[in-house]
Amino acid sequence: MFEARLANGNIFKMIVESIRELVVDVNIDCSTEELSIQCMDSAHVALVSMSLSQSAFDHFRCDRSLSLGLNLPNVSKIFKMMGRDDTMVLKAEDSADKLMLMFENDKSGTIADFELKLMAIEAEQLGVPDTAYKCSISMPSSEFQRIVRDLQVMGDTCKISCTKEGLKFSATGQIGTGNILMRQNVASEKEEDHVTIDMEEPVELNFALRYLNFFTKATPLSPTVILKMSPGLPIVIEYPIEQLGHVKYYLAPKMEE
Amino acid sequence: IFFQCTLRSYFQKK
Repeated sequence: MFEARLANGNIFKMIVESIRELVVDVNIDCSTEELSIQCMDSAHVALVSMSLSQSAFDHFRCDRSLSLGLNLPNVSKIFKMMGRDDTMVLKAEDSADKLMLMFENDKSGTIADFELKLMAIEAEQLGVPDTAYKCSISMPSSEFQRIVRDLQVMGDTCKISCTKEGLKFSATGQIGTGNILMRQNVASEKEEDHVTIDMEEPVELNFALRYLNFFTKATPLSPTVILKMSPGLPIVIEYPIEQLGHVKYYLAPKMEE
Repeated sequence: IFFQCTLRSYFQKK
């Protein structure tokens, strides 16, 4: 059987929110080590990879690896009923045809329980190699969210270039061009406000702003976001979840013909 | 003019 108890249930709610605009049906893979998700959007240009270690849970038992096939719009409806401070409990039998969800709140004394029918989802899995990227940038996730949101008024494609000058986001459209440059900045006492740029060689790639905006739904999960780029490769946009896991997005670059 | 390849052209199928 599978049983997991997460004191801060809100983390799981935020994970669901971070992927539900990209994919509809998803398998949550449960193993003795972690809960994980790998899925692509319907156009297969973006991929989400989520991992939440068993150490994130107060109680974690998984006798046999299993996949929980979920419809995210339905899961999201159930999580709307979860309170901010609720503890979440997930339970499934090895046959995995339904998932039990419980939201408990000690303060108010409430226990809400739901039974969700599971689906068999055929999903293509890709092997994503652990590549050394030419540029790695760490920046406040709220800044990244603001930049990709603001640039949407200029156009639908964002050029991200990493040079020794800094990290530049540019968008061009009918009304003109906008550029936002982020320089390395480690002046603040708070590490989460730092911008660090680790560049082996300059990289310049184009991406669909629509997708970059989808990815920023993970902003509440992490104060910092890590961007990794190499020439001609999908960008990696990683939101670490404390020391317990991550949500990573991969997006294929737009190539110029 | 831009074109976008699917992730299959970058990553191997498992």
